Amino acid sequence: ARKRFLDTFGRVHGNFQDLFVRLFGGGEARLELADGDPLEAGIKIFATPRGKNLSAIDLLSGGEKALTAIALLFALYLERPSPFCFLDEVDAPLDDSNVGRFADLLEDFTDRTQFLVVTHNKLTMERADRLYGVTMEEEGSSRLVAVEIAAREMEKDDGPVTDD
Amino acid sequence: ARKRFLDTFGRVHGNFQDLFVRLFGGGEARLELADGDPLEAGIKIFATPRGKNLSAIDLLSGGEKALTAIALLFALYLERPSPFCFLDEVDAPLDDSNVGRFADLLEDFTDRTQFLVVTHNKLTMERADRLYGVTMEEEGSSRLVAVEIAAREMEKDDGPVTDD
Amino acid sequence: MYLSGLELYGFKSFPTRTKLTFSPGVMAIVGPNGCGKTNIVDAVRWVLGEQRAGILRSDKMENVIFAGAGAKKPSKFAEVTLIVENTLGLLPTEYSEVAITRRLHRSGESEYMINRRTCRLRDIRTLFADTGLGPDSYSIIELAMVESILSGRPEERRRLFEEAA
Amino acid sequence: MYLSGLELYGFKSFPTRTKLTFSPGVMAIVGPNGCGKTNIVDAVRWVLGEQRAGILRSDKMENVIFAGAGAKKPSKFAEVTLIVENTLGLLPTEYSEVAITRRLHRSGESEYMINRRTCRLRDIRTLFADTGLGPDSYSIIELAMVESILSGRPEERRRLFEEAA
Ligand SMILES: Nc1ncnc2c1ncn2[C@@H]1O[C@H](COP(=O)(O)OP(=O)(O)OP(=O)(O)O)[C@@H](O)[C@H]1O
Ligand SMILES: Nc1ncnc2c1ncn2[C@@H]1O[C@H](COP(=O)(O)OP(=O)(O)OP(=O)(O)O)[C@@H](O)[C@H]1O
Ligand SMILES: [Mg+2]
Ligand SMILES: [Mg+2]
Repeated sequence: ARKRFLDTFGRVHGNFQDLFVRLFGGGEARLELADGDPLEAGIKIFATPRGKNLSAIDLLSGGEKALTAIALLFALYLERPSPFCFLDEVDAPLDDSNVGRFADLLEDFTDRTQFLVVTHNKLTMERADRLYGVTMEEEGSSRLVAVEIAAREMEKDDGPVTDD
Repeated sequence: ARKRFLDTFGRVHGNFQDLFVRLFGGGEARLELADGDPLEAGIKIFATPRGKNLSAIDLLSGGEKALTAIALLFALYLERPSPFCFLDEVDAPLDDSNVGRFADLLEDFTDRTQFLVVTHNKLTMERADRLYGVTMEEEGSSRLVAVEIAAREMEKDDGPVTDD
Repeated sequence: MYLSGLELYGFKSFPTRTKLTFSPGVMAIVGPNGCGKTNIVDAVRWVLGEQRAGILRSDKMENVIFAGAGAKKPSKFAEVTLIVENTLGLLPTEYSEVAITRRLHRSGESEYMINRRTCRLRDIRTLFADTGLGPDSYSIIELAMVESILSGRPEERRRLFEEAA
Repeated sequence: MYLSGLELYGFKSFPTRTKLTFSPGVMAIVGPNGCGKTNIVDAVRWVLGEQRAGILRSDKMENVIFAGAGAKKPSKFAEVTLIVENTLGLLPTEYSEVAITRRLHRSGESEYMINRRTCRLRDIRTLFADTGLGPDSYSIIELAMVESILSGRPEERRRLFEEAA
């Protein structure tokens, strides 16, 4: 059991370090097992965005924390990938360039995972392959509006576009 | 002490109901003292956005909860208003029309309060009177960039604009 | 495998039969606050077997049934169907397309189906057990998880690793 | 009264003397993730007398002093000055403009000033006591407060009312 945990930890750690650099466009991060029995020890996180000196995660900004957490959640996800993944507004704290790198990451993983991203962010919408609109009538019942195929797909197919 | 608390509660309650309607463009909300001694009882919140039937706040959406909380925080704020108020990314969960109503509210209060709004939201930026840009050099030290006067002010003054 | 469809009927804010069709790649789900986007995510959790009402933002499971709104009366039951293409044969079944259905009546009675044949909740959970889907997987990532994974204590974080192991 | 200026020197990510000038109305503070916007808000909390390091996102107050970055060496002290226009005479002083300064040295030594005259921290707190400013007021509203005010228990919410009373 100990070996299995340490193997898992090693892989997740490697994923985390790689994903952190891709999402931050640089910098470095690491995980450490706290002191004591590896079968019980907690896991500490250290993260240093590009150009900065500090590695305590409490001093990171709201957006930097969100991006670090996304890197860790994806690292865990890759250990046991599911065929589809719903992301609910995880891009809310991110600025434009971080949203772009987040979208790059999703694109890289679409060969093995289908992503369904709930978002209010215009850039995330632009980078999606398709858009599903949901609306609510005055009387409190939800319905779907037409699915839009992303602009770049339409340039290829010259398909119909729904005006909104 | 009991009278003073109940007076405060009454005023905050009134503010909350009024602010809720302004932020949601309709609907209704109320506060209730839990059972027991008014000097000890907790405060329950009920909120019903326009057109909906439910009043339990747990079933509200992320954005609806944020807007309800903003109404309550402002209601408490009005009880003891400060000359200036910093708002740090409270608009992050809001969609475009709610951001607009939030900006309307701030505008209504500028006669007695100065607002400093940290935001990533383009609509909030458009509605501000002035923009202060902050940037960070590669080597981890922050600096300010030029203050931009909002577009509508410039149409009046024909002042200089900084391109970004 | 990929998710090809999701149908909601009487589930939360979807009183009428509503079908979403999905395709591989990245799909954005958009709309104003409170329109029903997270309710769609809740529907996926629920049909995959989520039993904790709190995860679905309520204290009672009955609250996932459409409660009525405006002129529309409350629904008598909530039903969600999830359809996956079993393209890689990941699911232990000979079908190339698998539809799972969960239904909850106001009486409290529940029904479960795989490809329209009645089964038990645990059959659904067994079906998806090794696919990385199911209540504790990372197939649903929401903003609150993003905030708590860093602010939690090192020991709590460890539990997440153990679940993935 | 309104806030007319804020100066940071050696505070968090601001190693060089940086002055912000404010005017009445609505001012938006913008920039990429991690550039220093919340640090500016932290500076306001700190100069008004915040003593809880946790509120400033750290376990030690010393961490508000610029820790060095790239070629820049760590600062020896952090200093913040807040300037308010006492337009309505709300502040119990004859000055029309009031500047308060707080400085913390790495040695742990602190200094406080009102209009460049040395004073104690409690003099600053007394000055702003009836103006609705100070560590427990609603003069700073952040997203985490928005989330916790609804999810907290009814008893905790009550405490907020009592503080406002
Ligand atoms: N059983 C139910 N019957 C009717 N309406 C319901 C039911 N459960 C939840 N709702 C409604 O669904 C709405 C919440 O929807 P949801 O959480 O999906 O919004 P959202 O699109 O995610 O919004 P946001 O962008 O703010 O997160 C609430 O307004 C609530 O009134
Ligand atoms: N004492 C210090 N010395 C140097 N840098 C520091 C210090 N304290 C904090 N920082 C840096 O300040 C940055 C955080 O800044 P801040 O929280 O103001 O960002 P922000 O502009 O609010 O970003 P976001 O939009 O993501 O919320 C961190 O990257 C951290 O490294
Ligand atoms: Mg939502
Ligand atoms: Mg911030």
